[in-house]
Amino acid sequence: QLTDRFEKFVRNLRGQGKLTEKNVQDTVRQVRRIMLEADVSLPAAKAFVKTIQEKSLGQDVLKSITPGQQMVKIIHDELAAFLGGQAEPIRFGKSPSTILMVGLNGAGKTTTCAKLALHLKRSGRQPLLVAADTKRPAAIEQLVLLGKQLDIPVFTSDDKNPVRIAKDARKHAQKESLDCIIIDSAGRMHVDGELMDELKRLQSIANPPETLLVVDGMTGQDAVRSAKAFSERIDITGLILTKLDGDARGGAALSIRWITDKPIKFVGVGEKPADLDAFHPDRMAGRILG
Amino acid sequence: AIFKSGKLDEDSIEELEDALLEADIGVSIVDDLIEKLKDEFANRKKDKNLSPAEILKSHLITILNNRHHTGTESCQVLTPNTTRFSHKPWVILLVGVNGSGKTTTAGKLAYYYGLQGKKSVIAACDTFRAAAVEQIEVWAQRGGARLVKQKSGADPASVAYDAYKSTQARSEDLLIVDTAGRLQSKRNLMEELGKVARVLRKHDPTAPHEVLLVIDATTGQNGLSQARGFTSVAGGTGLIITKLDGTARGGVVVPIQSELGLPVEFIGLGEGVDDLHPFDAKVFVNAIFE
Ligand SMILES: Nc1nc2c(ncn2[C@@H]2O[C@H](COP(=O)(O)OP(=O)(O)OP(=O)(O)O)[C@@H](O)[C@H]2O)c(=O)[nH]1
Ligand SMILES: Nc1nc2c(ncn2[C@@H]2O[C@H](COP(=O)(O)OP(=O)(O)OP(=O)(O)O)[C@@H](O)[C@H]2O)c(=O)[nH]1
Ligand SMILES: [Mg+2]
Ligand SMILES: [Mg+2]
Repeated sequence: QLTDRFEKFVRNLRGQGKLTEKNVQDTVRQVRRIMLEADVSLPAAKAFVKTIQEKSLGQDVLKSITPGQQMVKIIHDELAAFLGGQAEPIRFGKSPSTILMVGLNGAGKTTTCAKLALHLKRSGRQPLLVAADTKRPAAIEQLVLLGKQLDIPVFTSDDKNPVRIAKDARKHAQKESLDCIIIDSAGRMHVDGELMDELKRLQSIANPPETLLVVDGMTGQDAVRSAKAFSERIDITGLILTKLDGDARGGAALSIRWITDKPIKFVGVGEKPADLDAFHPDRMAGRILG
Repeated sequence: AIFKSGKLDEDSIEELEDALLEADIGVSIVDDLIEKLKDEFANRKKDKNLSPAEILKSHLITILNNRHHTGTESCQVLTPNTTRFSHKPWVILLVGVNGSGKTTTAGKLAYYYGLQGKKSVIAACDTFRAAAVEQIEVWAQRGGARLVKQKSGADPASVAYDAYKSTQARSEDLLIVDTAGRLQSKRNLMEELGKVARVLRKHDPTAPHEVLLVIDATTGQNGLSQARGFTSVAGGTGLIITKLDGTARGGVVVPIQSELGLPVEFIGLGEGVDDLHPFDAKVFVNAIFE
């Protein structure tokens, strides 16, 4: 357990009045190791460790707990703070308000669109799902089937241009008095210039108050690179981390939050439409620390 | 350019270490590699002009090219003595977590071996996910493969059984079995996968001849947990790393090979049917130090 690991490293702190630079040094090296093992991107891990170092230095070693336990508390609290406050709600503009879902191939966008639609329907809204992935084989069929299962309308078009689809979908939502639009976009590499340009055009036409970057929960070091690239090219307003029903430590949560400074709004915890949870920074901190 | 440098001081060690860590090679392996590097560099002959980067590369290439490691009981690597297509049909089972690229890779494999004159059949054993069959129908067509499918919700083992029988009856060369994505921590889903492997073995005790774990290059250290989990229920002969056309380096294959002896057989470099290439350790390792 985490506390035992730190006990080994801070055993020499016992009997000392303060956490000093020298005795914190070994401990923060261990923190960095734990972060890396939990798949936190290196730059994010370095930044976090630096914060821990500053926070720990000069603190009085409390009488009631061991120095190891104290370090763990500092680390846990600081990690939860880094991960952001309690989950922020979805941002809406005037009806029909658009939510644009973006991210790398296979991250879980299409499945998450359905989950989000169900969540919004249950909270009293009238969502419209928009099948704007004209690239992946049977992507449209996938979203249509999910919509059917949930009794939620899905806008489809024979048009190959996702930007035009978004335009037509908005008209359709207005005509049908639906109050929110969830656009499923095609998975894409952040290094694919053409596809990133297309996404920029899609965002500018759809004009969504909310653009959510969907990230696979088992992403490792690449999390900072891809999140940075997406957020530099388009305006990301929030993050969703998927597949957290597995045993991945989920360090990507810290990486993407750190590099974008945007809130993680939801986490995907399964393949079914109901498997969408609000993000809890405290729980995520515990999971990352193992 | 730093990697061309011939010296090994504290700064260059950190730079090399960072490159390895950011490639998802994992702290333990990186620690070992750096220790080995320091020893080797200190004891190197004066005439040997190898830079520290070159030394690291050669160690990595040695690990990645090791095909003589017979892995564990559950991993039977294709040794130089086992030739592909020495059985008819040659059976490849594709396994892996959700969204890693299995279905796309099934089509690519059919296309790849089609160029070598092999007749392929694809078994649509993902009978669960929305529009999975519609998706693989397109990929089978692109890969020039015959598709064996049943209706949604059918038992995957029964589809595998049908596929084997018809492939054998028609004397086709290659049977590629695509399975549903699943997380290795889900016991019932892993048991379902084990059943698919067993059903193939019933027809031919040497089948499946290849069990390839399809891993997304962005995967962090959870890739090792995936490898352990999947090989323990379905056996394992190798890996396919997909999405290497991004910025992720796929370094988790190093600890996987190191611990389980599973070599990388192919890499995926895009969404096109011809974006599958046999693994080249040298190219892979060079990319880590780009
Ligand atoms: N276990 C689990 N599986 C998930 C979760 N979210 C999505 N999936 C699965 O991940 C796989 C990929 O999901 P998709 O929704 O197709 O991903 P995508 O981002 O739309 O993929 P592309 O459109 O190809 O980029 C599917 O098998 C989903 O069922 C989750 O939270 N948990
Ligand atoms: N850029 C890139 N995309 C890839 C590659 N391989 C697969 N993809 C994409 O990754 C996404 C997921 O691919 P799938 O083949 O559906 O993955 P899967 O493992 O079958 O997914 P599930 O069956 O849902 O578990 C799709 O958008 C593919 O086009 C690759 O090598 N490069
Ligand atoms: Mg999709
Ligand atoms: Mg699939």
